[in-house]
Amino acid sequence: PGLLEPTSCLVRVPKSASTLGIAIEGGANTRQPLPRIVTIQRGGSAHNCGQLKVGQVILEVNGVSLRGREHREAARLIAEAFKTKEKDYIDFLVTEFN
Amino acid sequence: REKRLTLPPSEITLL
Repeated sequence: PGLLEPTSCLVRVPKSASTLGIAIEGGANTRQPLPRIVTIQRGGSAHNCGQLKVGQVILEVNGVSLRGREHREAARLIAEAFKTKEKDYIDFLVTEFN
Repeated sequence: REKRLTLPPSEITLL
């Protein structure tokens, strides 16, 4: 009892600007095993959406888990999710729990 | 003595 149950939530970020506008740190085999949001750029899609916060850890992108992926691979997955024309949004599964 | 596993810091990527 008293232990916080790690909760995650799904955030849908519409591609409302030409950039996503987040900086991420972390990935497999580093001190930060899952990518964490360290910056949100004003005027980017993430800032416009208003639901992503600095410090949140990204568990999944469009349903694809980032667990066990190196930093560059995780970054590439997010970049491709933003570039693809198939969807006009990106779904992030995030948690405050680090 | 506690064996400390030191992992490297990660790089930061702006997306």
